[in-house]
Amino acid sequence: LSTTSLGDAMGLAQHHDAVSGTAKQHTTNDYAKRLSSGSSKAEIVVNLALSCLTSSNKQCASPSTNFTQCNLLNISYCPPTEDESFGESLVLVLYNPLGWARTDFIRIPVNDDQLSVRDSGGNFIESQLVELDNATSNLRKFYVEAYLGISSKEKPKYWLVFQVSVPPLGWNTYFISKGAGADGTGTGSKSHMSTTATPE
Amino acid sequence: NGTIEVGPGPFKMSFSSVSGQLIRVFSSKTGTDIPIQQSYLWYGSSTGDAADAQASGAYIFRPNGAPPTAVSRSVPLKIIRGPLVDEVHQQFSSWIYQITRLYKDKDHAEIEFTIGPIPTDDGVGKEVITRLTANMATNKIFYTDSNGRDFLKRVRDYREDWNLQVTQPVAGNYYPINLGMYLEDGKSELSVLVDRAVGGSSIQDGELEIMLHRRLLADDSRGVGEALDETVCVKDACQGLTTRGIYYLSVNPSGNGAQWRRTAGQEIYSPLLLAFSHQTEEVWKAS
Repeated sequence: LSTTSLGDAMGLAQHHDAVSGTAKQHTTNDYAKRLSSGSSKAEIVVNLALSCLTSSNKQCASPSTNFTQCNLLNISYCPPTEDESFGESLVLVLYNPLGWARTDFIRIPVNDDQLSVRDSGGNFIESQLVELDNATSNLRKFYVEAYLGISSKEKPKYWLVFQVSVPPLGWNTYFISKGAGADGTGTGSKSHMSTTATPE
Repeated sequence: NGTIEVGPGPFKMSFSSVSGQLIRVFSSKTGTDIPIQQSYLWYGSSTGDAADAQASGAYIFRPNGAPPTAVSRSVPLKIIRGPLVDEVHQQFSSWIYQITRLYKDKDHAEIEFTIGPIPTDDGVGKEVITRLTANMATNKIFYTDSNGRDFLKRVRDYREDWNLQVTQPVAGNYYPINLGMYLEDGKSELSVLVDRAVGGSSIQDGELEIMLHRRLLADDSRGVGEALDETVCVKDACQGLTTRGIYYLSVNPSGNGAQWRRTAGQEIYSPLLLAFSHQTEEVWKAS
């Protein structure tokens, strides 16, 4: 467990041909492969670090929480959030690498329109469902197969959007769970379905 | 009145319901209101000519001298509204899709572009730009970052420290953009921040353009020995690359944009890290 291979790949990618994009294709492929491999290994380290950081057991000998990240979120591929059987609740931990408090908007792909979001204090927060567009689904289908070699299962139907706040160089937790409708049904839910208009 | 206003917060955009084009951007928070048009165009890449055999390639940006071709004059709109975010979806062509997002508490618009695969079956390499055209008297001046740090003043067709002979009116005015660029006319600032390294320029006063994707058919003979024409394949079917990224647009009173450019720039470069775990709230809190 280390970030060394990512460091090595970053080091190689400082070559002027890598920086400017003037390497031959097979060399570019090699840069990409090394960065991808290094990034995957670093992700394991970060997940473990987050698990230690968020655990009350500061010894952190055997972290109880398994985290996963979604590196293809830009094309709506995120297995932990798409799975309709994500159980009673999905825990989202956010880490802020900057030295000031931030509020931002999170978008995650989901299949279910009966979801609600709560903050770490258990309070429902406002969320919005946006239907996934065709351009993203087509991109997802093609690139998931090209990059991961797997046929993408049924696409997610929505983006779930909500606002988060995270302290400086710190973390916060949000809970996404089933049982409240996007029409606002469900006790305390603040979930909204977007409206769509296509002007002629 | 033929316009559609979007944005759930103080930062808003107006689009024409006739052409689908962006008309203006305004912020009620800062009182800035700028008429702006936005479009996608492509420069045809030079493969060399009688005067100079230099082709456009991985190292060299050399358009063929013709004005850039507009991808479309009008574009269908789809508007999605909600309490947190409004979105405007626009299909500029079969290979250019754009989503403009305006969030409730943000001082900017987030513009997500999806470009590709760039068609080259007409035998022309293409270098695709997005262009923002504002009615601002900028007197040949624009500002670009220096490796993500201070914004430096650039003057079109001019270098302070030598006598510039302009042989490439477009490429000769392109600068590397790692963080962003902006225009200023003494009254307002129009700023753009990027999520990746691109090229950018202001070829005409009041206009700002950034290059988002390139697909070329000739080698520029500078050493790489290949045309910039990468493909990606699924089974035996290969196609040119598609790029997806985001640029951020803000308007501010003159002299007030630096605060946004510096803080938003940091937040783009260092986004929040998301990690998911399947657990119940009770188990999570217990541990």
